[in-house]
Amino acid sequence: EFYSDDHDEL
Amino acid sequence: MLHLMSILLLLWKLKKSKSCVGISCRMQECYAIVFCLRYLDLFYQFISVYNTAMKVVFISSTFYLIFLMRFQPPVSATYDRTADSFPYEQYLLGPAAVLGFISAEEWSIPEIFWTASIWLESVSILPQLILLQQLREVENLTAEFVATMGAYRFFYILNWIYRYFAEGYVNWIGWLGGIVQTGLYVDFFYYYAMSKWYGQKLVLP
Repeated sequence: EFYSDDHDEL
Repeated sequence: MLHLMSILLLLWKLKKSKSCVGISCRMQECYAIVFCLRYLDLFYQFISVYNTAMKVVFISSTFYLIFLMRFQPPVSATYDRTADSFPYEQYLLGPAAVLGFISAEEWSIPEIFWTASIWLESVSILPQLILLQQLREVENLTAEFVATMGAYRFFYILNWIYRYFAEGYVNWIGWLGGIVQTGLYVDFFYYYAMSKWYGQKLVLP
């Protein structure tokens, strides 16, 4: 896995 | 919180001294673009009240800072547009857009915008650092502002390490951007830490 699933950071 | 603190420090500095000497409005403009690109998800995704509140605060306070420096006397009268002239439109926006397009997870508008915003944020401090290097002597509040502005990304790195082990969280684009962003501050941090250690004014070489 290379990418974050959801962008939950600011 | 450090990011929020840096914005509050800057607002306080502008209100208190009624001057924005040594502050790069162009850096704030970069951040305004970063926030607008990244927080588009305010319109279609809900993560938490905290997350939404911080996004709204970041966007509105950054636009307010730009308004203060560019248009609101007496602060705007002290804005030196000749000194603060780093051409981010050419040097940062273009490359961030290209990199965002190339490295996006999928070719959708939100993903490309999100990815471009990560790359743009990683170099958004450059107009501020270059302005300070011209002036060399850095006021205390300005030094605190820039230091907190750099420190928040370093703490993200610590959190990413925790999240990797705790939840298997992976975010290569964010990690690389964060490392570049923190790396750009290392030099400034060194001189900042030395000035604090010896209790002297921060003077850049």
